[in-house]
Amino acid sequence: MRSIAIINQKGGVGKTTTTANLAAGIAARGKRVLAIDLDPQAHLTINLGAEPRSENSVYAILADRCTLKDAQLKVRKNLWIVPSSIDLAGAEVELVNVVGREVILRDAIEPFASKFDYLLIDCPPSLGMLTVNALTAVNEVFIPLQPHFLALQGLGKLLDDTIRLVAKRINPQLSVTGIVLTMYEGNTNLAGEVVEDVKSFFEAARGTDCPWSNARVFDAIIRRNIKLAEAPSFGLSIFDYEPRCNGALDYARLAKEVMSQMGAS
Amino acid sequence: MRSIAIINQKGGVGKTTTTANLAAGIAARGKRVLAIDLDPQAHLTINLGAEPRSENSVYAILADRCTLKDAQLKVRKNLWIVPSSIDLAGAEVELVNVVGREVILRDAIEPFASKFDYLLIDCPPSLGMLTVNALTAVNEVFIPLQPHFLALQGLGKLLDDTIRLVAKRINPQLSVTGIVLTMYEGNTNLAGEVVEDVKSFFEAARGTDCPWSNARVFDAIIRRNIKLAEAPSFGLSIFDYEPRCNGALDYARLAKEVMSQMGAS
Ligand SMILES: Nc1ncnc2c1ncn2[C@@H]1O[C@H](COP(=O)(O)OP(=O)(O)OP(=O)(O)O)[C@@H](O)[C@H]1O
Ligand SMILES: Nc1ncnc2c1ncn2[C@@H]1O[C@H](COP(=O)(O)OP(=O)(O)OP(=O)(O)O)[C@@H](O)[C@H]1O
Ligand SMILES: [Mg+2]
Ligand SMILES: [Mg+2]
Repeated sequence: MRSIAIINQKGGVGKTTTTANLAAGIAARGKRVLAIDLDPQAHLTINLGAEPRSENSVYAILADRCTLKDAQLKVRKNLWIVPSSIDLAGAEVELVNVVGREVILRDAIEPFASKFDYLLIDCPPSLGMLTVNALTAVNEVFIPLQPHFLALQGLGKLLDDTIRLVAKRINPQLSVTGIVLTMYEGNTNLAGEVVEDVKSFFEAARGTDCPWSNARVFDAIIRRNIKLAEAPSFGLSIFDYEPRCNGALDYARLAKEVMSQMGAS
Repeated sequence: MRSIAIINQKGGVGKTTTTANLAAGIAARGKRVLAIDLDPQAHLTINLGAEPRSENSVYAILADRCTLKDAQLKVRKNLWIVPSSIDLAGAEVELVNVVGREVILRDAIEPFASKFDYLLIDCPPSLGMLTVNALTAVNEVFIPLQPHFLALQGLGKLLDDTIRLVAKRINPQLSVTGIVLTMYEGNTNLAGEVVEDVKSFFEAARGTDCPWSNARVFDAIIRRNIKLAEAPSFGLSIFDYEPRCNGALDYARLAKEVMSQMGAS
């Protein structure tokens, strides 16, 4: 099973949109995909047409009240989701004194890893305990990045403070696979400048021993496209909602590129 | 002193951009403004050209290590900021067992309230202890809202669970003044539909006793404008960066509209 966390503590950069549509795109190509919603706002759950719920949810898994098998919900052919709910917002504080709190999710997924080909985890816009649980449960990280200055600001912090520490102390397998450029507006200078900055940052890390030394910017760029913002209100992936729009073409190309890589299994 | 928290737990909807440019717009019109950065990512700090710092920061205030007077930093004529830093991310857990943790910020601001005409607080994309501290320290809430479906999803939760509870238990003065429509793309149906939904939601609350019974959508709409995303990289407000662009016109109109309201003082 290939396991990927979709992370960026910057808000509104397309984490949920990428998780939902990448999961749907890979499932449509015949692989079995599990998507886990680790955001208390439960946007991935809503985006894939499911209802947020407390019982049999990712919160219930973290609170040791149910197993992954109980919590998984089939939403399409080859696509299952573990829904979220608002009680997840309390997990950060509730887990403070729990021994091994960082690996609860990893241990819950482990017995079912053989049932799926891909695991995708959507994270909230923070670097707290929920995001750390995602980072210990996967081998790969994808970082959605809107090519804006403020979005670039946090990249160093995400890599140096959080990913490096988790890789060093808990999950040595962890590495950053790539950056997904989202909401790309080709007609702005800002996008071009930020992309140059990001590419040279990762090229400078090649050959070092940090967890992002092999990371690169995915060739498939996700352009700004209002249809991507419309689809969630119908609980549909972009492929179901508007299969010939730019959003569907871009996420299909991303799915194809991701699947053609020999990711860490 | 008029005191306003800029809140929406949905990520990337323009909270920081609104706080920075509204603060600059009001200061330019001759009022003394204090802006507080309650986001560990310190984007408001960066946006107004200051450096994130641990000493004499909002974190130091919450940890009772300095006063507001020590932490404030003048960034322009009539405009002071209390900077943030990454240690603020630990405050949620560090404050768990502190008595009266919700009112630390309120009590730190109180002695200096007469020095300023406006207080604006930028909040992180969550409804945790930092946001609660902001809600107990102010009389008014502005909610920036990107007219997208996912952005609309969380509005009920913000109002019913967080604002209503803080108003009932800790801060009876608290009320929602208005919704700032941000990143508005007039050429999309989605924007029009969401705006209709939001307006009818608030009209239905008129005459009830909830904290948002007088809330309305501000007439000044902030259009999507790439200059607003460029300005932060220079540490400039939109008025300093590109005074004749749509972003500057829209935020100037918002500042004027805000100042013409009688607001709770
Ligand atoms: N390529 C795109 N073009 C246009 N709109 C988009 C695109 N990708 C995402 N959106 C919209 O932008 C908003 C932000 O995207 P999304 O919610 O996926 O970001 P996020 O990083 O998951 O946010 P959060 O930090 O709140 O979890 C949503 O309303 C979404 O529908
Ligand atoms: N009207 C606008 N037009 C174009 N870009 C904008 C506009 N307002 C904000 N932006 C850009 O969109 C991104 C998100 O805005 P901003 O950071 O202010 O949102 P936020 O709600 O504070 O995010 P967070 O939830 O991470 O704190 C930033 O890169 C910002 O520069
Ligand atoms: Mg999300
Ligand atoms: Mg912000």
